[in-house]
Amino acid sequence: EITKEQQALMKVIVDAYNKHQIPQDVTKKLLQEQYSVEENFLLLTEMATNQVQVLVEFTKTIPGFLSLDHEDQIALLKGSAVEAMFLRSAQVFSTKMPNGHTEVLEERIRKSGMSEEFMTPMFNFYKSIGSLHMVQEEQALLTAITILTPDRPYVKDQQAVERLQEPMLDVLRKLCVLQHPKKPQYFAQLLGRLTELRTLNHYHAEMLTSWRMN
Amino acid sequence: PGNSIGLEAIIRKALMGKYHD
Repeated sequence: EITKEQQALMKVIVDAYNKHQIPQDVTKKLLQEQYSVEENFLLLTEMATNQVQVLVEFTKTIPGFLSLDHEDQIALLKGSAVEAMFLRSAQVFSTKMPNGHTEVLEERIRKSGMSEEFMTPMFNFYKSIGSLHMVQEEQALLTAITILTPDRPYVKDQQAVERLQEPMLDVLRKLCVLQHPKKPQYFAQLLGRLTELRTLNHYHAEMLTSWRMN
Repeated sequence: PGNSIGLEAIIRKALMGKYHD
């Protein structure tokens, strides 16, 4: 059973997640006419900057986050930004969009100069997230849990971060049982995706280097 | 690219509520 306090926590997270999204005028640009590889690169990097700003705004609303040590706040955001961005992007590929928009986006990313060896695991991740059919609450909580990972580099007070992450994990676990009563492994599967995310994060620096070189 | 600023700089500015510097 989800307690009233847990419901309130979930509402704060979901409302913030929905409120802080990339502005539509930016996302619309992705669906416009043909671009060159260079323009795709510029557009995607502009979106990445936007995504980080949106991510920070979302994170500020996580109860207790702003009371953490300021440098720890930065360490958490720095350590999780890439993973949170992949999670958010995965949502685009797991939602049915009109008029083949998903295909247009995939094509644009594939033609942005990034190496195939990095592209394949990324799209595989998007598909594996898509196959889970997460509800909005799960998506928002999973993002918050990713950000509040205590063992990111340079985090000094890991226990303080754990104290914020644990209630989120507890709500998510309960939500999974309620939402997917026939899938007892669902919560474990969600956490498994976080491990996959860490792998993507690990290769991200190499990915960027190859992208710049190309 | 062009006006490349690092991830940390974007985060610090966003935490202070400064977006368009």
